[in-house]
Amino acid sequence: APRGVRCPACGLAALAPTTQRDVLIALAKQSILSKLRLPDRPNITQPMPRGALLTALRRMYAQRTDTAVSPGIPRDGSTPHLRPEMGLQEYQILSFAESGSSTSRSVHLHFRFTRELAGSAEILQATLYLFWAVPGPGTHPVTVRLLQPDPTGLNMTVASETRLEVQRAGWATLDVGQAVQSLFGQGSPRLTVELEVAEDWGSPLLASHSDSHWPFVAAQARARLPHRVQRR
Amino acid sequence: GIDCSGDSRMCCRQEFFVDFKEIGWEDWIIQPEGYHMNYCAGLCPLHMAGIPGLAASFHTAVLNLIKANNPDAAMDSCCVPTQRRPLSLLYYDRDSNIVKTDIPDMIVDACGCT
Repeated sequence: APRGVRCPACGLAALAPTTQRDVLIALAKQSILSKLRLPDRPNITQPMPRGALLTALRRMYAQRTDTAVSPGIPRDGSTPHLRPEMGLQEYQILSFAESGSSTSRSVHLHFRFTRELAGSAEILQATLYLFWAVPGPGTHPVTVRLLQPDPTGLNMTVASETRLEVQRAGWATLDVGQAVQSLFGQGSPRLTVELEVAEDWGSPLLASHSDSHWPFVAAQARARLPHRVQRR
Repeated sequence: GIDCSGDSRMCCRQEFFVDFKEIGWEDWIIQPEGYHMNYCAGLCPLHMAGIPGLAASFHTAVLNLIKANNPDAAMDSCCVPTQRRPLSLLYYDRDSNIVKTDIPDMIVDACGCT
């Protein structure tokens, strides 16, 4: 700026106080939305029940869990702290299940992941949390299948299958990092989990009875590295 | 950094709080309740220019560019952020997932003259 004239960064001071306030609020909104890669503010029609949210947050940060069944995650079920690398923005995502079709021997759960993040972030880790409702004493076999849409989007294919022996009611965790990671490369990232039981449990999950036992996926993601331009 | 008060016109940090409830955003932002946006305002006389720690800032680079491209540009310095910190948000995304992230450099903690 020429000598004696206001410097370029000080234009705001010249505005009337009410206009200045409006400008600042508009700037704050624009800044938050663009940093979150949101075109507009999300419209929340059905917020999660508080009980489900608090339980999920507690489980995610818990130092121990009732049952740890998955390979690839710590036995205590805790979420390992990941060091931020190269200042890239990190995200923790909680996706709660939407109920799908069910029979006396199987239940389908759907998890939809953020479209904005799918395009700009990579999954570092993802864990599925399920709360078993065991009908009685003994061991109860459960098959957990992760289903993904095929390239045409018309049919579902089995990405992985895990057989579990459930002995008592409580939380269990399963590593679904690889499945969620491959989903993030698709246009509409939706993971379907199929739970199949050998005998008639009614439902292997307690989700329908209590908000605090709602199944969810906890994922950690990091912004992708921008494309590097090489100069010779 | 100096916080702005009524009697000073020198470079300072002006506090500005955006209440999410007031702007109707409390339904999708779970935490925090608002954003301490803050900004820098005030005069920067020549003797206040060149506060340490600002040498590599984006603002310095921009101002140097202005000076380099405009021979008439004078030596007046600007009041700009010298310390910033991230804003932690817990919010609902468009698919009703709950996301926690830290947006870097969103809160101005201190101001100084370039």
